[in-house]
Parts: sequence; C-alpha cells; structure tokens
Amino acid sequence: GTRIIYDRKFLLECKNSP
Amino acid sequence: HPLNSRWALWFFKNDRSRAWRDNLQLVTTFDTVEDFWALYNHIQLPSKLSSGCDYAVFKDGIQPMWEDSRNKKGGRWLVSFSRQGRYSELDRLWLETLLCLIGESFEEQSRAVCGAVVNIRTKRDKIALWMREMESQAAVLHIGRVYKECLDLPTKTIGYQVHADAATRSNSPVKHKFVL
Repeated sequence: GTRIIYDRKFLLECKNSP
Repeated sequence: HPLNSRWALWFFKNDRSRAWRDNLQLVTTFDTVEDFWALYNHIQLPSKLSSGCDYAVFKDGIQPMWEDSRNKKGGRWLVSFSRQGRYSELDRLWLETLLCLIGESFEEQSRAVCGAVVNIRTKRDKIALWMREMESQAAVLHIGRVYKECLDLPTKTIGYQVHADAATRSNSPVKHKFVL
C-alpha cells in the first residue's frame, strides 16, 4: 500500500494545534 | 492524522537489583500525529532523566533489544556526545529522531527501520537509530545519510555498528562499520 509520509514542518505545526 | 506505523514507547530505568529485562517497561503505543504529541508533551525530556535511563520508540511488536528476531542481524546508526553537549543537543536530536521515525523520512527504506533509543549515561549520552538486517550496504548508507541530514550534524559524527558485534564485545569498544 501507500506509505504515509509527513515532513518535519507539518509535524511541528501539529505540536501546538488543538 | 494516522501514522504509517503504530509505535511503542518503552522506558528503561536501571535498577541493579533486578534483571535487565525487568527494568524495561512498555509505556504506551500510538498511531496518530496527535497522540504522538500528547505523549511527547506529557513525558520528561531526555535531558531531565537521571543517568542510567533510556527511552526507546520502536514499531509496535518489535522489542527494543538485540534478541528480537527483527533486530538480531541488524545494526544501529549511533550518535554519542559528552555531557557538555547534553542540554543544547540531546533533546533536539531526540525530537528530530522521533520526527524521522513517525514521518517515515527514509521513504522506501523506512521498512528497515525498527526504532530508536536514547541512553542517558554519566559519561556519554547516546542516540541510535536501529535497523533490521539490510539487503545492501547502499541501503544502510542511504539511511545514515538521510538521518544525518535530519539531525543537521557535521561530518564524521555518526557511526554504524552491527548489533552482533555489540552483543559479543567484552571490554573493547564496538567498531564502527561505517562513519558518516
């Protein structure tokens, strides 16, 4: 199947989102 | 946001009165970006842990030890640094390592990644990316190059060790098969 990839910038943006 | 893999966080606290395996505890598992941050924000940073402690984050089902069949013939890319660097670098490098893991930064080679460990020690702290047996040297080196780039480290700062060498060493240091 397709691999789910997230870049660092996106992951860090999620850190403080509710 | 679902992660590609489910991951498990393990905590090791050195208690010499107990067997090594008994000091290793599975804390929890997670498989979304949101659950990863909820966990990360809830636990101590590595720099706040006492000497002798480890965190390990491994794909769910793989135990963070050489003996696991997925690790046995594999190895690790290792960064080690003196206490001097601890407070500026340790927490940053551990977080970058975790983001590489959960974001699947190694693309196709991510399948070969088993997990990562941070060891808090009196003399030198260590962070290592663990991999299963690889089909080629090129694949090992590819992961190492991507990892070093993620960590934003200068040259000759990460070394690859084969677990079998580490498991059988006596007092001699484990040799690095590759250095990047």
